[in-house]
Amino acid sequence: MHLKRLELCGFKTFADRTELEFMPGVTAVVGPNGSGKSNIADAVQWVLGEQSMRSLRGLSSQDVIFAGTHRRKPLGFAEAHLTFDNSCGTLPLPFDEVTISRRLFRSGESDYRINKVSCRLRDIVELFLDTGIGAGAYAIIGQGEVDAVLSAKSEDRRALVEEAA
Amino acid sequence: MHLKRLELCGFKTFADRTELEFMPGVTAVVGPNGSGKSNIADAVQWVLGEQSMRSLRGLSSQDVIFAGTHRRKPLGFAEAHLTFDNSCGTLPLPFDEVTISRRLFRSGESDYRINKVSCRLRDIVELFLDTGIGAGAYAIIGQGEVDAVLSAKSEDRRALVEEAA
Amino acid sequence: TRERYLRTLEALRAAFDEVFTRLFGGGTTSLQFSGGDDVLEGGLDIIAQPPGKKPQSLLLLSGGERALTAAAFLFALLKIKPSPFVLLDEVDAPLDQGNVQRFCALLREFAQRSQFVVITHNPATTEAADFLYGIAMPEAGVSKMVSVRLEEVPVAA
Amino acid sequence: TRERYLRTLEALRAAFDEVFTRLFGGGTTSLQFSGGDDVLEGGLDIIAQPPGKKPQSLLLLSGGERALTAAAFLFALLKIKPSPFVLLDEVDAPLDQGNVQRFCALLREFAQRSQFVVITHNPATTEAADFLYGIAMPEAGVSKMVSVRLEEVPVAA
Ligand SMILES: Nc1ncnc2c1ncn2[C@@H]1O[C@H](COP(=O)(O)OP(=O)(O)OP(=O)(O)O)[C@@H](O)[C@H]1O
Ligand SMILES: Nc1ncnc2c1ncn2[C@@H]1O[C@H](COP(=O)(O)OP(=O)(O)OP(=O)(O)O)[C@@H](O)[C@H]1O
Ligand SMILES: [Mg+2]
Ligand SMILES: [Mg+2]
Repeated sequence: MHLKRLELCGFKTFADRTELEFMPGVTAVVGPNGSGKSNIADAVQWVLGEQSMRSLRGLSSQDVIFAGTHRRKPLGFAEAHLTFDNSCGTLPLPFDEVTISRRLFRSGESDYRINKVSCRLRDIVELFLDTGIGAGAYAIIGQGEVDAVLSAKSEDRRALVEEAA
Repeated sequence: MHLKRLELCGFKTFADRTELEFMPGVTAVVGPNGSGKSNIADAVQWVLGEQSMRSLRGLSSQDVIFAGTHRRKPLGFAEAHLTFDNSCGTLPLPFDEVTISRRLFRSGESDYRINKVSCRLRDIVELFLDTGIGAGAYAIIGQGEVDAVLSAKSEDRRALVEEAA
Repeated sequence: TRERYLRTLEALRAAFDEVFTRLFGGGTTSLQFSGGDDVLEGGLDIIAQPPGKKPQSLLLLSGGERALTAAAFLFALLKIKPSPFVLLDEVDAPLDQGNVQRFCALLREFAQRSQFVVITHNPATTEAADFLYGIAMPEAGVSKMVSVRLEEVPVAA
Repeated sequence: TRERYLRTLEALRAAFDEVFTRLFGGGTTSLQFSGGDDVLEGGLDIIAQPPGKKPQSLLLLSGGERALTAAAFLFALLKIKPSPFVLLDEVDAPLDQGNVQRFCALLREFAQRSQFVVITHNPATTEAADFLYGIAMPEAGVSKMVSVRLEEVPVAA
């Protein structure tokens, strides 16, 4: 299974629809401070079902919706779509391509979809359980988080190993 | 008042007597990971009276004494001497040059001196109170510590401002 | 189950030692149980020392040494259970030039099995990538993406 | 005393705004009381926003923006009450090239009044220094100091 692309619209600083395609190998994301690089990482975590706003560097869940600038109005919702190539069948779904979508409105209403079909947040979370990418997995290391592996409680580290078992 | 020099012997990785002279302006300290740069910063904090081993990245106070390597035996004590030019009289002492010394033996015994005259740790701490350099001051920012200014409790930040008052 | 955890731990020990010694050019590692008698209730401690140095508390390690040790542990986990993709945000920030080169070599090897997306300010890491995305803000507060294929980019002097 | 704290805070507000806008090339700042009615019992909150962006929680700022904001606050404190020397350990680590240049310009200005010792891996910061100390470990585990006067060092290509 591999990542094909990520589409963002209204997510944090990505006010305009943006599409990133992912190729095999190593992709480097570069740019000045505050340009939005970590926001991309937040979007990936968010669409995979992250529920802790603290992990997304926010306080309330609406913090991920583009808040506007001096020249632009705030937007009414944030959305992200993450598409995987599933021809190896890693995800237990009968599709060669799987797109996970998450949308959040300012009202607090949320929308979750797998290949455009409505589902619940937990369906997305459970889909990725045991793939190594799900919430709490070690495949996504946020900015400043790498040291936590060493400073974490011994029990949390054991839990990480159990995840890999 | 300005720094003239720092002398280290047996302090962490500085097994051999080392002397750093300080000039006016900006001095950059460079070198590979683990070479001892932050250990120098620790030594300055230590000789100025730091009592929290956590700030010095250690557990027990003897952690600052050179612990030996595969080729060298551990040393019996660590010492650091920090010399200031006091011709402006910032430090309330009748000397143009003031040297603060601290020595710690493996036994746990400590030795403190101001211009070679024995004193107590609190004499050193009180000497630097209100100079901006003392413990808890904002003039020494350790590795990874700068973000703490923002993530600190509001009350701690107020205390920092009171220190500057 | 206890057997499965112990078997995983055995594999992890070997993987961690291998990755660590590659990143540090030597050194020693060990993973030890902490806490109670029941391994599934207790914790796991990392003991690691760069080459030539005596094993001491991880707290005494330098910023760069800690980042590299943590990276070694994570790569070891990925070795025993690969993930389809890995996203790393500025893990190379505290590393010196020598360590960044070793880190990039490891990255390229692991990237044969998984996709890696690395956010970085480091030119060496950027150069080790196959594909580059630049994020800019020509309009204040609004991110704009510029993608660059590395094969077409002349190496900056 | 309350008057003294309030006067200091007034000076700090101006200093913080000045340093912040220099480092960020613009933006807005504010320092606000938090907690009780008694300012000497309550806390102090930092509100800051880089140019063109809307004021939001400091939590949402990027790693580099937070480091620069914190540096601005510390330099503001130094401005109202200079310290004989200042020791900074890798505060420039998360900064991009543009921000490092602005940080170095500020460093050189403040260094006219105080001595600065900066530990860094950044070539630009190294170049902004007047004097250089190299720390190496030719013998594993033992630090060795090499001092270099910058005026004599040709700038590496
Ligand atoms: N909901 C939102 N609406 C508008 N802007 C936002 C929102 N959430 C965060 N931001 C802005 O995003 C910026 C941070 O972006 P990000 O963390 O992705 O930067 P970065 O490219 O990773 O930078 P660095 O290199 O410093 O880590 C901040 O300036 C913040 O104000
Ligand atoms: N008491 C001691 N005896 C011997 N070695 C020690 C002692 N205390 C710390 N060390 C060693 O000092 C090293 C860390 O040094 P230091 O933190 O100064 O590195 P650094 O130059 O700041 O590196 P970085 O660029 O990664 O921050 C570690 O390898 C650690 O094992
Ligand atoms: Mg970032
Ligand atoms: Mg260091």
